Amino acid sequence: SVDPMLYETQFFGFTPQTCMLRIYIAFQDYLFETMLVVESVMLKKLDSIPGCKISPSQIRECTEKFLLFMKQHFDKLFAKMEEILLQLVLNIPKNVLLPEDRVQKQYPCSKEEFQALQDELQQLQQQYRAEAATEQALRAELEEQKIVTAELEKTLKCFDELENICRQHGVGNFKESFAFLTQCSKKLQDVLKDVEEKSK
Amino acid sequence: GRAQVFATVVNTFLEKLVTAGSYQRFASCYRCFYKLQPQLTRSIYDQFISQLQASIKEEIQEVKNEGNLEGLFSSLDKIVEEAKDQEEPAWRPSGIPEEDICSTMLPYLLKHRSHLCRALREKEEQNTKVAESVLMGRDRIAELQQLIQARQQAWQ
Amino acid sequence: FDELIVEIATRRKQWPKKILVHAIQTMKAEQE
Repeated sequence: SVDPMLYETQFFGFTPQTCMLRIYIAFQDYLFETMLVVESVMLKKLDSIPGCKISPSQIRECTEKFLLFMKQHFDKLFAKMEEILLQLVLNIPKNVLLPEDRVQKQYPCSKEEFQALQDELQQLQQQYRAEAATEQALRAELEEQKIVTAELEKTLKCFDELENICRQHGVGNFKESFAFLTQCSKKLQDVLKDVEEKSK
Repeated sequence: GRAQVFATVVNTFLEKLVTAGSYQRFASCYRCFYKLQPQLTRSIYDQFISQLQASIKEEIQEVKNEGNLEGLFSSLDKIVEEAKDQEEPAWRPSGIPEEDICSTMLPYLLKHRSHLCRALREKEEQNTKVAESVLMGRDRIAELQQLIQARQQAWQ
Repeated sequence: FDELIVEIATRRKQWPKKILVHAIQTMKAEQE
């Protein structure tokens, strides 16, 4: 099973295996290229020697023989190098947490805890909205009270003004004076009646 | 550090490769040419080896530059050094992003929660005051109504 | 497969910060 080395990739930005593959292919290409250079130098030299019996295919055979040998060693050595690099250099030890993940250690949080916190936030928001609505209702009532109180005080003021008028006209206690007034007017009516009868 | 290990391992690889591809081995593979031109064979071999080493070193340098390996190795060394007291295995992504994001969000949600709690408390305190004045207002209105009623009855 | 691994690892590295930016914006908007 391939270890995708995801955590290492998160740090390096590439998969360690790709890095090694890149190096492997490059090295292998160089090996082949250099072998071709060796071969072309030899062929050129043989061309310049008159009557030379060595054919290009013979040189080619030699090249393949040497390259096969080199390739085997190359692969063996490279496998060893890859194993060491993947273990010691391009790897992140199990006990290491990358900086961007430090928060996982500082705030370990299960899904349930997270959900509970979100529920709590939801509830706080509802409570806050309820309080805001309450505030609105209270302020609305305050406004209403202002108007009602003003009206009531105005009414009360009417009574005060009424009494002031009485006082201004020498009428101390309205009730008594009203009774007095009623009496007087009754007397007047009697007198009037009396006068009328006498005049008849 | 990692950079040092990397360089050492690559150099060891090169040395061993060169040791494996010795001149004897080279000459024995190219026996026909070697018999004809022994000096030339030697100089071709030397050039082959130095060219191979130079190319491989150049390639390594290019890979280092491309991947900014030097910088990454040294910062990884630091990170590993800081974690040296950490015994047990560290957290790793669970593969469920929705769960892994919880911890990232948590500190901010906690801040948000304390902000909401504070705002709610302030709102409640404020409302308590407003409620008191509403109650006082109601009492005042009741009082005024009684006063008016009394005056009205008196008049009545 | 390799690209997939790089893509996932990159997202794991970068996206929490991106998500956080939006989450913080949302919380700030709610607070306002």
